[in-house]
Amino acid sequence: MGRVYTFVNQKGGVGKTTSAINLGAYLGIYGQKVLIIDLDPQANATSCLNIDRQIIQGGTYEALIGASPLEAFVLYNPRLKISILPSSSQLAGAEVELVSEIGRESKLKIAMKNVIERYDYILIDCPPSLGLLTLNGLVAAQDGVIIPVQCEYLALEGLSRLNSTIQRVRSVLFPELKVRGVLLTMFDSRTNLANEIVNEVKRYFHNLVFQTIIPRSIRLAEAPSFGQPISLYAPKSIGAVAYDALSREILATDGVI
Amino acid sequence: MGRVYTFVNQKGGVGKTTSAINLGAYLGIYGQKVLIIDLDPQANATSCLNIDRQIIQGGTYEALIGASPLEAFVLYNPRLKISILPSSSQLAGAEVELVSEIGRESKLKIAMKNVIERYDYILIDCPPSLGLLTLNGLVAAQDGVIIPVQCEYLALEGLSRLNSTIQRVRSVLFPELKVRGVLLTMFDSRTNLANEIVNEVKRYFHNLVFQTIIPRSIRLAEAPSFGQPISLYAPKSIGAVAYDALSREILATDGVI
Ligand SMILES: Nc1ncnc2c1ncn2[C@@H]1O[C@H](COP(=O)(O)OP(=O)(O)OP(=O)(O)O)[C@@H](O)[C@H]1O
Ligand SMILES: Nc1ncnc2c1ncn2[C@@H]1O[C@H](COP(=O)(O)OP(=O)(O)OP(=O)(O)O)[C@@H](O)[C@H]1O
Ligand SMILES: [Mg+2]
Ligand SMILES: [Mg+2]
Repeated sequence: MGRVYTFVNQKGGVGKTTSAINLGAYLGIYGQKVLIIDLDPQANATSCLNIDRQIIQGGTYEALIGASPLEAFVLYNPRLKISILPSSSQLAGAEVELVSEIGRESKLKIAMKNVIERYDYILIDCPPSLGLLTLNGLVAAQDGVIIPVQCEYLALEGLSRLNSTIQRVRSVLFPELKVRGVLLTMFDSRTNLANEIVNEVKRYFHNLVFQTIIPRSIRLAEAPSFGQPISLYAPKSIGAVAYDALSREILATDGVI
Repeated sequence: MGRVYTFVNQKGGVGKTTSAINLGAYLGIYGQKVLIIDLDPQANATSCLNIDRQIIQGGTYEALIGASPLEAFVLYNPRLKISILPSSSQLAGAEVELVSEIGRESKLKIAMKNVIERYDYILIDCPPSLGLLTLNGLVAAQDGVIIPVQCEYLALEGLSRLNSTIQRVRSVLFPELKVRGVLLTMFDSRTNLANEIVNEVKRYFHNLVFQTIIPRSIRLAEAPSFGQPISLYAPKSIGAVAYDALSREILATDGVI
């Protein structure tokens, strides 16, 4: 039975896409069948995996509005052994088009019903907002949300707002919604601020914080320009080592290894 | 007559808030009367200027829905000599509440009518999305938009989408909407990627790119935790020197100095 994790944080640029892609790549290396769902109209996850826009027939937008079954648009990357449901800028239109539909927050969850069995892990990448697309990501997060938190002050500010959105989704749409874990990203040991942020996040989220902390590493920012996850681009870099450790931590705590 | 610049980019974490706040602080140092409008429900600009949430009676949300005139909520910071219209998480509700209102994209522009004369510069900070709040920011951008672009690959991806949104706003809502400038941020000279990005952005936007490039500087990420702009927190840091230079470049090309 596939586990579904959604990467969410309305603060921009905290490492949602980078974490979904690179965790997915290492889960693939450890033999897991992985599907990445790009729920962001920016389509960054789609471009991180070097998907050629010309071959895309459809993707998350078409699946959400029910044009065709989701599996019709999934693309498989044989080198990485992971699949992706690509996004496009059309997806931004879904926020408006779905507003008056019944069950508008559950469109993704329903569209995914037939594919969950085929994968071990489904990772959903959300845009930096708390609109209808992210709500669809939260309702579809069958096994919980992963919250990337950049180790910088402004990223702390949004956590209480994110928490209250999660509470609201729990009370109205999806009572079992849980936090799978909080992932500290872009940790820069040269600044005292980073250590203060880590302590603050641990005080707020306690044992929900993953042991693995992702350091700031230029290689992680370079990898997307080559259309490769860090596992291919710079497998010995500190960023690669961290995402590898994260994938093992998640597999172990999921009871898979 | 006040000049109104809106900081916009749907890509998250590219330096919109950091640029609005620090440019504003240096324009204040050069004797300009500055108002910062925080149009982001994350309220990062509000917290960068150390506004105590307890004293906030209202802000951008109330001004947008027309509860009271905008000037009733403006707070002045005597040390920085700049004013701010604060935001709150309630502002996220405005996206939904305004959807069916006539002229919903012009609410901010109308609310600002009475205050434009009082300031030399009004800087509007937008959230990382292209929804109704950002559209209000675009329609209110009387003197143009400033587009911060992080010197990283994923930030390049969103530029064509931003450009097409600007075209759409021009054709339907605000024909005179122009790009005041593209600001390269978080430039890290240690990576070859950064230089490639700079060349790519200059190829795409030509002479719209500001001469001043903002380098990556840890001090800029630390300043918000002290509630200070960089001009107070670390005035000799490379980040401060860059925002000082940007303010002089803007004043000179605006014909003010
Ligand atoms: N650990 C890291 N070290 C250095 N750079 C990183 C790291 N993680 C991500 N980056 C870079 O930082 C930028 C922001 O990361 P990313 O785009 O993954 O964040 P996001 O939360 O998905 O952004 P958005 O809110 O726009 O969706 C990107 O340019 C990415 O390459
Ligand atoms: N030149 C810089 N050097 C180092 N850090 C920076 C720089 N500019 C901004 N930062 C830091 O990077 C993070 C993102 O910047 P900021 O929040 O200003 O971007 P934003 O575009 O406003 O984000 P959002 O999309 O969430 O509104 C913040 O933690 C900020 O302190
Ligand atoms: Mg992203
Ligand atoms: Mg911001």
